[in-house]
Amino acid sequence: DPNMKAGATSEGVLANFFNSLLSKKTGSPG
Amino acid sequence: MEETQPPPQPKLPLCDSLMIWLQTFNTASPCQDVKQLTSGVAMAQVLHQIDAAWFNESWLSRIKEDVGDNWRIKASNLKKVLQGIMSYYHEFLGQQISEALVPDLNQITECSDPVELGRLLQLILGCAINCEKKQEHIQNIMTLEESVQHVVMTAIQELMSKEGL
Repeated sequence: DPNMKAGATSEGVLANFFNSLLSKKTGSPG
Repeated sequence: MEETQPPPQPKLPLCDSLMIWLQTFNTASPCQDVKQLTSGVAMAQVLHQIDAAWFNESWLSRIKEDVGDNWRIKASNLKKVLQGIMSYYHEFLGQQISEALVPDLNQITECSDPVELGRLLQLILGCAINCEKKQEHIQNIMTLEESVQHVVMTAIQELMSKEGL
């Protein structure tokens, strides 16, 4: 189903994006 | 059984979506609409929650709570909020804020402009996703409605592309 695929992709994009942010180090120079 | 997904929800503008995010902080001062936010009080309280060491009690106490319709106090509060954010980016995060991202505070004070207010909220979002409690804030964002998350993601991407955060 293309609709389901689009929904899954959208959720996947969001999850990937925010998970990648979580794995980044804090922006503080230290 | 229905297998199709509901149609995608319309995308809310930047200001509306970031206001929904801001409401998750449960600030003492209300932030249900643009007008309430223009006092700068709720935004200052959110910044205090984001980094209580930087936006400390002393900084917070300089934000006047009894604003009413006094545009001078609003302007003064908003200026302190923006200055606090600028120094946080510059001195704590080691980043400069691009001119393109700096909101026109006069438009917020005089017209309650949601576009300029959205810009200011976007900078607060940048503080949240880079502070020491960023995990908490990002996980919180991930619980919001998908349509809101999309706008938040785009706002962060814009910050990153212009700031290299």
